[in-house]
Amino acid sequence: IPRADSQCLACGGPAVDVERQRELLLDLAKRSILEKLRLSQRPTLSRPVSRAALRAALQRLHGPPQGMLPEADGEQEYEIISFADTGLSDINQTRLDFHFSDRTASGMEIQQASLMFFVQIPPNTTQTLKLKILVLSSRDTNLTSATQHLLDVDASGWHQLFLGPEAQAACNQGHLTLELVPEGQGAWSSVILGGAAHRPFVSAKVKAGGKHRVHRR
Amino acid sequence: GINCQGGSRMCCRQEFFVDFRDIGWHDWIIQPEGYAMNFCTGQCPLHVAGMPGIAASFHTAVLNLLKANTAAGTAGGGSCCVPTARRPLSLLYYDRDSNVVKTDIPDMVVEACGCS
Repeated sequence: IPRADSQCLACGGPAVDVERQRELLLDLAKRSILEKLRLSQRPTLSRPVSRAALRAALQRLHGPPQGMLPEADGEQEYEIISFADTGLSDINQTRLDFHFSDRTASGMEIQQASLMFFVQIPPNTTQTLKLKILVLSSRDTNLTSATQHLLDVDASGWHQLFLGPEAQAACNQGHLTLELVPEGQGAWSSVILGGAAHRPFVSAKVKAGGKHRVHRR
Repeated sequence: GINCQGGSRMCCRQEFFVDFRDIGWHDWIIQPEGYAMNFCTGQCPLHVAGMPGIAASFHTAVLNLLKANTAAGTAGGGSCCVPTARRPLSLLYYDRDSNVVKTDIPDMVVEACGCS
């Protein structure tokens, strides 16, 4: 809404009303951020995350060192933390569900994923934990690949297990379901899957449009 | 670069901070609290074309060109007030699955302006 009584300092034309200019700039800022994040609109949060879970996870989020410019090939990199929806699948197996629908929608590719979970053992003890991780295929409900892990635990804390290509493929299809099967004496009570501050999560590195990367020579 | 002050007409950087709380985005953007959406504004008369350019020599080269071509009426037209330095915007936000996402959006914050 140009104001006849004043002049735009920069271009000499009629100045735009200050309030109107502010609205235009705020609208431009919103569109610019959504476009760069490949979002059509701002997300509405479906499942709130507790501050305790967020704090615990952020301490493990290891982005590129501060000030590092994004990848030389100009593709934007993302780090994602997806908190598990946990449910008992049967007496000694816990099912963990992770959702990545936004990534698939915006054509991004998950490059590397790892499961983070908390292990609690009595002080001044050590424990060898045997864990089986089964990845549910998204096509049929039969369990697919299983990986076996042996953890030597000498203190309570977070543990990271790198997930294989099957789990990565499931993430790229938007939904990852893991079955966690602690095996051996006392293993079950050591793996903490409940409680806000110890909610297990998957940490993944994502690249925008990784599939059709053109390598510059 | 020069920051716009008062009635400055020359090419300068206008600071403009968008507080995410003001636009109701503070619930899904965890960090930072806002975005410095600075922009370049102002005039670039021919005698300042290329200033504060990337290097003084660039400015001198442009001036010499103008003198050599008595540029007053050249078809090439004037010079524009554009960003000469920008930095990424680091964002930490929730996506629609309530996943926490961290990314650096390149070239999102204008740090300095100059005449092309």
